[in-house]
Amino acid sequence: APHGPQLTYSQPNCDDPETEQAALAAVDYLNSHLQQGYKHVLNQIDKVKVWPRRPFGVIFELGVDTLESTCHVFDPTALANCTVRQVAEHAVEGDCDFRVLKQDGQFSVVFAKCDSSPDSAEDVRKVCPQCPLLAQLNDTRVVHAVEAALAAFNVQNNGSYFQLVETSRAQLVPLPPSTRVEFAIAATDCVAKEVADPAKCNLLAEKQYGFCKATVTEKLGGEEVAVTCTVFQPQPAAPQPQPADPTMSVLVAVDPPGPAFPPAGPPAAAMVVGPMV
Amino acid sequence: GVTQPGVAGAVGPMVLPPCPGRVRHFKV
Repeated sequence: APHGPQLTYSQPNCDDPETEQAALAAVDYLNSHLQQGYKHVLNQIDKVKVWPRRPFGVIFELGVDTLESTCHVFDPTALANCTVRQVAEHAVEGDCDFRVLKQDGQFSVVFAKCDSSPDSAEDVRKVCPQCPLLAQLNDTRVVHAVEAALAAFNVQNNGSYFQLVETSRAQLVPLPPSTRVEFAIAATDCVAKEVADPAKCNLLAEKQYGFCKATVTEKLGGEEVAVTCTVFQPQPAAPQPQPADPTMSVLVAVDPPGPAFPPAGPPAAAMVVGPMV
Repeated sequence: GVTQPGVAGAVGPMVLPPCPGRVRHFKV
Protein backbone atom coordinates (compact mmCIF):
# COMPACT_ATOMS: atom_id res chain seq x y z
CA ALA A 1 0.00 0.00 0.00
CA PRO A 2 1.44 3.35 -0.92
CA HIS A 3 2.49 5.67 1.87
CA GLY A 4 2.35 9.38 1.49
CA PRO A 5 1.36 11.05 -1.79
CA GLN A 6 0.23 8.91 -4.71
CA LEU A 7 2.79 8.23 -7.41
CA THR A 8 2.20 10.41 -10.43
CA TYR A 9 3.78 10.22 -13.82
CA SER A 10 5.16 12.91 -16.08
CA GLN A 11 4.80 13.03 -19.87
CA PRO A 12 7.96 14.35 -21.50
CA ASN A 13 8.23 15.01 -25.21
CA CYS A 14 8.49 11.79 -27.24
CA ASP A 15 11.62 13.21 -28.89
CA ASP A 16 13.19 14.23 -25.60
CA PRO A 17 16.82 12.99 -25.63
CA GLU A 18 16.36 10.96 -22.45
CA THR A 19 13.19 9.37 -23.84
CA GLU A 20 15.05 8.51 -27.05
CA GLN A 21 17.89 6.95 -25.02
CA ALA A 22 15.35 4.77 -23.20
CA ALA A 23 13.74 3.77 -26.51
CA LEU A 24 17.10 2.90 -28.08
CA ALA A 25 17.98 0.77 -25.05
CA ALA A 26 14.64 -0.98 -25.46
CA VAL A 27 15.22 -1.66 -29.18
CA ASP A 28 18.69 -3.04 -28.38
CA TYR A 29 17.05 -5.32 -25.83
CA LEU A 30 14.50 -6.42 -28.42
CA ASN A 31 17.17 -7.29 -30.98
CA SER A 32 19.31 -9.16 -28.48
CA HIS A 33 16.32 -11.33 -27.54
CA LEU A 34 14.91 -11.98 -31.02
CA GLN A 35 15.55 -15.59 -31.93
CA GLN A 36 14.35 -15.47 -35.52
CA GLY A 37 13.76 -13.05 -38.35
CA TYR A 38 15.44 -9.69 -38.75
CA LYS A 39 16.75 -6.99 -36.44
CA HIS A 40 14.46 -4.00 -35.97
CA VAL A 41 15.31 -0.31 -35.88
CA LEU A 42 13.57 2.50 -34.01
CA ASN A 43 11.13 4.39 -36.22
CA GLN A 44 8.88 6.45 -33.92
CA ILE A 45 8.19 6.89 -30.23
CA ASP A 46 4.40 6.91 -29.93
CA LYS A 47 3.94 7.67 -26.26
CA VAL A 48 5.90 8.02 -23.07
CA LYS A 49 5.13 8.22 -19.38
CA VAL A 50 7.80 8.51 -16.73
CA TRP A 51 7.00 7.07 -13.31
CA PRO A 52 9.03 7.53 -10.15
CA ARG A 53 10.33 4.20 -8.95
CA ARG A 54 10.96 3.29 -5.33
CA PRO A 55 13.44 3.37 -3.77
CA PHE A 56 15.47 4.84 -6.64
CA GLY A 57 15.23 5.63 -10.32
CA VAL A 58 12.42 6.16 -12.83
CA ILE A 59 10.47 3.87 -15.12
CA PHE A 60 9.89 4.90 -18.74
CA GLU A 61 6.64 3.45 -20.05
CA LEU A 62 7.06 3.58 -23.83
CA GLY A 63 5.06 2.87 -26.96
CA VAL A 64 7.49 2.41 -29.84
CA ASP A 65 7.16 1.69 -33.56
CA THR A 66 10.01 -0.17 -35.24
CA LEU A 67 10.84 -1.20 -38.79
CA GLU A 68 12.44 -4.42 -39.96
CA SER A 69 16.03 -4.09 -41.17
CA THR A 70 17.75 -6.30 -43.72
CA CYS A 71 20.09 -7.77 -41.06
CA HIS A 72 19.11 -11.20 -39.82
CA VAL A 73 19.22 -11.63 -36.05
CA PHE A 74 22.14 -14.08 -36.49
CA ASP A 75 24.09 -11.43 -38.41
CA PRO A 76 26.62 -9.75 -36.09
CA THR A 77 26.51 -6.49 -38.08
CA ALA A 78 25.95 -3.55 -35.71
CA LEU A 79 22.39 -2.25 -35.89
CA ALA A 80 23.66 1.18 -36.94
CA ASN A 81 25.00 -0.42 -40.12
CA CYS A 82 21.79 -2.29 -40.94
CA THR A 83 19.55 -0.73 -43.57
CA VAL A 84 15.81 -0.44 -43.16
CA ARG A 85 13.82 -2.64 -45.49
CA GLN A 86 12.10 -0.35 -47.96
CA VAL A 87 8.40 -0.25 -48.82
CA ALA A 88 9.07 -1.68 -52.30
CA GLU A 89 10.63 -4.75 -50.67
CA HIS A 90 7.48 -5.14 -48.56
CA ALA A 91 8.39 -3.56 -45.25
CA VAL A 92 7.50 -5.04 -41.87
CA GLU A 93 6.57 -2.89 -38.88
CA GLY A 94 6.92 -3.68 -35.19
CA ASP A 95 4.59 -2.31 -32.53
CA CYS A 96 6.13 -2.49 -29.06
CA ASP A 97 5.36 -1.65 -25.44
CA PHE A 98 8.36 -1.34 -23.16
CA ARG A 99 9.06 -0.44 -19.57
CA VAL A 100 12.61 0.73 -19.08
CA LEU A 101 14.18 1.39 -15.68
CA LYS A 102 16.69 4.23 -15.45
CA GLN A 103 18.80 3.98 -12.34
CA ASP A 104 22.25 5.44 -11.69
CA GLY A 105 22.32 6.64 -15.30
CA GLN A 106 21.84 3.10 -16.66
CA PHE A 107 18.87 1.88 -18.68
CA SER A 108 17.54 -1.67 -18.23
CA VAL A 109 14.42 -3.15 -19.77
CA VAL A 110 11.98 -4.65 -17.28
CA PHE A 111 9.11 -5.40 -19.69
CA ALA A 112 8.88 -5.88 -23.45
CA LYS A 113 6.00 -6.89 -25.69
CA CYS A 114 6.09 -6.57 -29.48
CA ASP A 115 3.93 -7.57 -32.41
CA SER A 116 4.98 -7.25 -36.00
CA SER A 117 3.02 -7.04 -39.22
CA PRO A 118 3.86 -6.60 -42.88
CA ASP A 119 2.86 -3.45 -44.71
CA SER A 120 -0.40 -3.69 -46.66
CA ALA A 121 -0.37 -4.84 -50.27
CA GLU A 122 -1.99 -1.51 -51.20
CA ASP A 123 0.89 0.46 -49.70
CA VAL A 124 3.47 -1.62 -51.57
CA ARG A 125 1.50 -1.33 -54.83
CA LYS A 126 1.28 2.46 -54.46
CA VAL A 127 5.07 2.72 -54.43
CA CYS A 128 5.84 -0.13 -56.82
CA PRO A 129 2.98 -1.70 -58.79
CA GLN A 130 5.14 -4.55 -60.12
CA CYS A 131 7.02 -5.43 -56.93
CA PRO A 132 6.42 -8.92 -55.55
CA LEU A 133 4.71 -9.15 -52.16
CA LEU A 134 5.76 -11.36 -49.29
CA ALA A 135 4.71 -14.97 -49.90
CA GLN A 136 3.55 -17.56 -47.38
CA LEU A 137 6.54 -19.45 -46.07
CA ASN A 138 4.73 -22.77 -46.39
CA ASP A 139 3.96 -22.21 -50.09
CA THR A 140 5.25 -25.28 -51.96
CA ARG A 141 7.32 -23.11 -54.32
CA VAL A 142 8.96 -21.40 -51.34
CA VAL A 143 9.67 -24.68 -49.56
CA HIS A 144 11.14 -26.11 -52.74
CA ALA A 145 13.27 -23.02 -53.44
CA VAL A 146 14.78 -23.16 -49.95
CA GLU A 147 15.50 -26.88 -50.24
CA ALA A 148 17.07 -26.49 -53.67
CA ALA A 149 19.16 -23.50 -52.61
CA LEU A 150 20.43 -25.16 -49.45
CA ALA A 151 21.27 -28.33 -51.39
CA ALA A 152 23.16 -26.24 -53.97
CA PHE A 153 25.07 -24.48 -51.20
CA ASN A 154 26.00 -27.74 -49.46
CA VAL A 155 27.17 -29.33 -52.74
CA GLN A 156 29.63 -26.50 -53.23
CA ASN A 157 30.68 -26.39 -49.60
CA ASN A 158 33.93 -28.09 -48.53
CA GLY A 159 33.22 -27.80 -44.79
CA SER A 160 30.33 -28.72 -42.54
CA TYR A 161 26.93 -29.75 -43.78
CA PHE A 162 24.50 -26.90 -43.05
CA GLN A 163 20.94 -27.45 -41.88
CA LEU A 164 17.99 -25.12 -42.34
CA VAL A 165 17.14 -23.14 -39.22
CA GLU A 166 14.33 -20.98 -40.56
CA THR A 167 12.92 -19.52 -43.73
CA SER A 168 12.92 -15.79 -43.04
CA ARG A 169 11.12 -14.29 -46.07
CA ALA A 170 10.01 -15.22 -49.56
CA GLN A 171 8.61 -13.56 -52.66
CA LEU A 172 7.12 -15.05 -55.82
CA VAL A 173 8.28 -13.15 -58.90
CA PRO A 174 6.08 -13.44 -62.00
CA LEU A 175 8.63 -12.49 -64.67
CA PRO A 176 10.83 -14.34 -65.11
CA PRO A 177 8.96 -16.98 -63.08
CA SER A 178 11.12 -17.30 -60.01
CA THR A 179 11.08 -17.56 -56.25
CA ARG A 180 13.22 -15.34 -54.03
CA VAL A 181 13.95 -16.67 -50.57
CA GLU A 182 16.02 -15.73 -47.54
CA PHE A 183 16.80 -18.33 -44.89
CA ALA A 184 19.03 -19.02 -41.91
CA ILE A 185 21.27 -22.08 -41.63
CA ALA A 186 23.45 -23.71 -38.99
CA ALA A 187 26.54 -25.96 -39.23
CA THR A 188 26.26 -29.61 -38.22
CA ASP A 189 28.76 -32.31 -37.23
CA CYS A 190 28.46 -33.87 -40.73
CA VAL A 191 30.84 -33.11 -43.59
CA ALA A 192 28.89 -31.61 -46.53
CA LYS A 193 30.62 -33.76 -49.15
CA GLU A 194 30.05 -37.00 -47.23
CA VAL A 195 26.57 -36.64 -45.78
CA ALA A 196 24.33 -39.62 -46.49
CA ASP A 197 21.40 -39.03 -44.14
CA PRO A 198 20.97 -35.35 -43.15
CA ALA A 199 18.56 -36.38 -40.40
CA LYS A 200 21.47 -37.94 -38.50
CA CYS A 201 23.49 -34.70 -38.47
CA ASN A 202 23.51 -32.70 -35.24
CA LEU A 203 24.02 -28.98 -34.71
CA LEU A 204 27.43 -28.13 -33.31
CA ALA A 205 27.69 -27.30 -29.60
CA GLU A 206 29.36 -24.02 -30.60
CA LYS A 207 26.59 -22.81 -32.88
CA GLN A 208 27.72 -21.56 -36.25
CA TYR A 209 24.98 -19.77 -38.11
CA GLY A 210 24.70 -18.50 -41.64
CA PHE A 211 22.23 -16.49 -43.67
CA CYS A 212 21.38 -17.15 -47.32
CA LYS A 213 19.62 -15.30 -50.13
CA ALA A 214 18.58 -17.33 -53.14
CA THR A 215 16.62 -17.06 -56.37
CA VAL A 216 15.26 -20.17 -58.03
CA THR A 217 14.27 -19.45 -61.63
CA GLU A 218 12.15 -21.80 -63.70
CA LYS A 219 13.86 -22.84 -66.93
CA LEU A 220 12.90 -25.14 -69.73
CA GLY A 221 13.61 -28.67 -68.48
CA GLY A 222 14.77 -27.60 -65.03
CA GLU A 223 15.61 -24.60 -62.96
CA GLU A 224 18.49 -22.32 -62.10
CA VAL A 225 19.46 -21.85 -58.49
CA ALA A 226 21.46 -18.81 -57.45
CA VAL A 227 22.35 -18.80 -53.77
CA THR A 228 24.61 -16.61 -51.66
CA CYS A 229 25.27 -17.57 -48.07
CA THR A 230 27.20 -15.65 -45.44
CA VAL A 231 28.53 -17.87 -42.68
CA PHE A 232 29.14 -16.13 -39.39
CA GLN A 233 31.84 -17.00 -36.88
CA PRO A 234 30.95 -19.68 -34.32
CA GLN A 235 29.24 -18.40 -31.23
CA PRO A 236 30.80 -19.27 -27.86
CA ALA A 237 28.63 -19.67 -24.76
CA ALA A 238 28.38 -15.90 -24.27
CA PRO A 239 26.83 -14.58 -27.52
CA GLN A 240 29.31 -11.86 -28.55
CA PRO A 241 29.42 -12.42 -32.33
CA GLN A 242 32.44 -11.29 -34.34
CA PRO A 243 32.59 -9.89 -37.88
CA ALA A 244 31.32 -12.18 -40.58
CA ASP A 245 33.35 -14.64 -42.62
CA PRO A 246 33.85 -14.06 -46.33
CA THR A 247 30.67 -14.50 -48.32
CA MET A 248 30.28 -17.78 -50.18
CA SER A 249 28.34 -17.76 -53.42
CA VAL A 250 27.36 -20.48 -55.84
CA LEU A 251 25.43 -20.33 -59.06
CA VAL A 252 24.44 -23.77 -60.26
CA ALA A 253 21.73 -25.49 -62.28
CA VAL A 254 19.87 -28.07 -60.22
CA ASP A 255 17.21 -30.55 -61.29
CA PRO A 256 14.19 -30.42 -59.00
CA PRO A 257 13.41 -31.58 -56.40
CA GLY A 258 16.14 -31.29 -53.78
CA PRO A 259 16.44 -33.32 -50.58
CA ALA A 260 14.08 -32.84 -47.67
CA PHE A 261 15.02 -30.54 -44.78
CA PRO A 262 13.38 -29.57 -41.51
CA PRO A 263 10.25 -27.46 -41.90
CA ALA A 264 10.48 -23.70 -42.14
CA GLY A 265 9.76 -21.51 -39.13
CA PRO A 266 6.75 -19.25 -38.75
CA PRO A 267 6.16 -16.31 -41.11
CA ALA A 268 8.53 -13.37 -41.19
CA ALA A 269 5.90 -11.28 -39.52
CA ALA A 270 6.08 -13.33 -36.33
CA MET A 271 8.45 -11.79 -33.83
CA VAL A 272 9.50 -13.80 -30.78
CA VAL A 273 10.92 -11.91 -27.88
CA GLY A 274 12.81 -13.65 -25.13
CA PRO A 275 11.85 -13.93 -21.47
CA MET A 276 9.75 -11.12 -20.14
CA VAL A 277 10.19 -9.82 -16.62
CA GLY B 1 -14.33 46.65 -54.66
CA VAL B 2 -12.52 47.65 -51.57
CA THR B 3 -11.92 45.11 -48.86
CA GLN B 4 -10.94 45.61 -45.27
CA PRO B 5 -7.50 44.37 -44.40
CA GLY B 6 -7.54 41.20 -42.35
CA VAL B 7 -6.61 41.22 -38.73
CA ALA B 8 -3.37 39.40 -38.22
CA GLY B 9 -3.45 36.78 -35.50
CA ALA B 10 -0.95 36.82 -32.71
CA VAL B 11 2.26 35.14 -33.80
CA GLY B 12 3.98 33.17 -31.06
CA PRO B 13 6.29 30.22 -30.78
CA MET B 14 4.82 27.12 -32.45
CA VAL B 15 4.07 24.51 -29.82
CA LEU B 16 4.43 20.97 -31.09
CA PRO B 17 2.42 18.22 -29.44
CA PRO B 18 4.73 16.21 -27.20
CA CYS B 19 3.76 12.89 -28.78
CA PRO B 20 4.01 10.98 -31.04
CA GLY B 21 7.59 11.81 -31.91
CA ARG B 22 9.21 12.19 -35.27
CA VAL B 23 9.15 9.45 -37.89
CA ARG B 24 12.76 8.44 -38.53
CA HIS B 25 12.24 6.46 -41.73
CA PHE B 26 8.70 6.12 -43.09
CA LYS B 27 5.28 5.30 -41.71
CA VAL B 28 3.81 1.88 -42.48
